[in-house]
Amino acid sequence: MNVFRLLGDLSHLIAVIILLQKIWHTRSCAGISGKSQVLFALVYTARYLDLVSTYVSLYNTFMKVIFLISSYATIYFIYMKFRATYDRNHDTFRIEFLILPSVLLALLINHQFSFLEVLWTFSIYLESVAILPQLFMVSKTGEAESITSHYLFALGSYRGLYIFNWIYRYWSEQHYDIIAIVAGVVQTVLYCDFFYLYVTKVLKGKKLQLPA
Amino acid sequence: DQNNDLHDEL
Repeated sequence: MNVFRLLGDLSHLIAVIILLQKIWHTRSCAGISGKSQVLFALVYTARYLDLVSTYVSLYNTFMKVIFLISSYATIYFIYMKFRATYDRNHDTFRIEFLILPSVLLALLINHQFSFLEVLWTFSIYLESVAILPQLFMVSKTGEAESITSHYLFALGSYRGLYIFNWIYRYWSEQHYDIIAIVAGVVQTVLYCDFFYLYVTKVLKGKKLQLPA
Repeated sequence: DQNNDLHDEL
């Protein structure tokens, strides 16, 4: 463990807390893409199946359980409890165009052709594009509530900080995982446009307006 | 070493 990975995981945890708090407190999931949340649930389910087979550390197990529970809780809020506030008309990204290529790529490019490893690889590829429906929805609605942009900033920062973690681990322990690194860079790059707007607008108290 | 059998990251 290193400070970059710890900060990254905390940033991820903060993002999840911001999202759940926003939905619970406002009793509304307006502006939130249910499709992205479905993809995240898929990602964590596929990646954390090793919870039953491998024990890494208490921290690792605890965080995996938190991310699994929170992703399903968010789906429950969006599609059941607060479904009246779900903005279905603006959440129209075709997620099959993200899932299928991730499955194919995971079958073709992986470290080991085993069940858990291919699922892990699928989850890495899918996570790199899982935010697209959410960014697409924000661009369609043309704006995002500031709390939603804080959520996106924390979520984008998590994998961005992981890049520093991978640099540190390569330098300090000659460890690297090219699949995680390439996907992590793609994932972070997808947020760049949003990061720019967040820093130049939201931090100055303005509303986040994405060019539609 | 490239990759790692045990994925110790989240």
